Amino acid sequence: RPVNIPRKEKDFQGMLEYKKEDEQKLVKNLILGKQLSHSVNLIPGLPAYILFMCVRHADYLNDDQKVRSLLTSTINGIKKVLKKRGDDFETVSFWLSNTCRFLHCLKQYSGEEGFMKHNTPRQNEHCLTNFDLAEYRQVLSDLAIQIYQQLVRVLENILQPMIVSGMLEHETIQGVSGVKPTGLRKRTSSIADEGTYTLDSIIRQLNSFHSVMCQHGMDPELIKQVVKQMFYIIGAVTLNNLLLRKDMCSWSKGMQIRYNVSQLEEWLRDKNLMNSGAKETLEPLIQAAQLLQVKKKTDEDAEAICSMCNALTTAQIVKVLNLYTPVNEFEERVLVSFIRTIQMRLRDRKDSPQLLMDAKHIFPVTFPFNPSSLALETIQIPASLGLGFISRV
Amino acid sequence: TPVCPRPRVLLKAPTLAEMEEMNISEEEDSP
Repeated sequence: RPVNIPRKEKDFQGMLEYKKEDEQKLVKNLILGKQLSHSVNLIPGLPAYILFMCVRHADYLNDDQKVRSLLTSTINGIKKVLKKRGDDFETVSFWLSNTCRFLHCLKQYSGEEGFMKHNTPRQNEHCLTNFDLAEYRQVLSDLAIQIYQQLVRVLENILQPMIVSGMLEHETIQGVSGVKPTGLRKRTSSIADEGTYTLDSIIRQLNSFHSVMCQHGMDPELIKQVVKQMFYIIGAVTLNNLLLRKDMCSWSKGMQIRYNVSQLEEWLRDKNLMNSGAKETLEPLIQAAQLLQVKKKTDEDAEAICSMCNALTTAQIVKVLNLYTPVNEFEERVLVSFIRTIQMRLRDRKDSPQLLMDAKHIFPVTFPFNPSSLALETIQIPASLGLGFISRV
Repeated sequence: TPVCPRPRVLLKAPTLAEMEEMNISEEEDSP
């Protein structure tokens, strides 16, 4: 009867051996099977490390067919799971994180000097020895772009129904609009109060997205890009609706929007994401809210508006001024002559004639190299993954 | 000191689009 002698971690070389006929079982159990994206106790990026350690062993054997076959099955497996559960944020976030980690591993252990700067001597010993997988890195990078775009579509679908209600319609500042009796206002604590979303619902949704991405070990630079994209969507959808609704163009709505934007900024500060570029994407909305609040009467007011609203197009500025509706006796309708003055001042701007923002725009994504300090030889495979047929080498 | 003394062999890879096509034909072939 074979005796299982435990080995010290230093005896392992950070590779995983598997039989060629078990490749499909590996992909099935690791990628297609259990929803690992919903497990909380896994090392972030574990599937990526496991797959890379399998690639390392096939490379060590100098078996190019085994390497090719595993990489192709992995890529097809990831595409398959995203086709099947591609509308689930956790699944998409999980496989985006793991695809990026796999890509980073292929770089970190490629043997190319540029990617080895932060490696320990032991990590350098773990570099691929026989094959240059640069072309497969390109394929994985293309796959990561596809997954990123899918992630954006998923979060957009979740956020979209909340934005107009939470950013424009729902009033959290009591008593400023002067149109509704404040005593009848709804409480703001529930995520969907009779189908109404509040700013609080949006913030909680942002928290949920952020926590999932962190839990999956998504690269911090990638999280920043996702957050910037989310803020762009919130800003664009809010502004577009403001530009189409007269009832949203009042002094008090300007106040409410500025308060909501300040809460979103607070969220960025809290998550240490102020350098993500997310806040800047809200600039057109911020300026529209300011435009609702500034004086709109004299030539000096016109000059101030023209220099302030540099993130809005002329069409947008004019539209807001045309829609502006006083809701109490302290506010005044904007005179047609004032709007003419603004148009005259802005005629040399040569900006786009577009009124609405492209809410579907996706910023180009990049995946900056992010090497890992994790020592491959220490990685253990939990029995729950059902990978008993592969062995540590 | 070079870590890996031997030059590695470049493994040619199909593009993602080519892989997709391969995948589609595989799916079409399957009953």
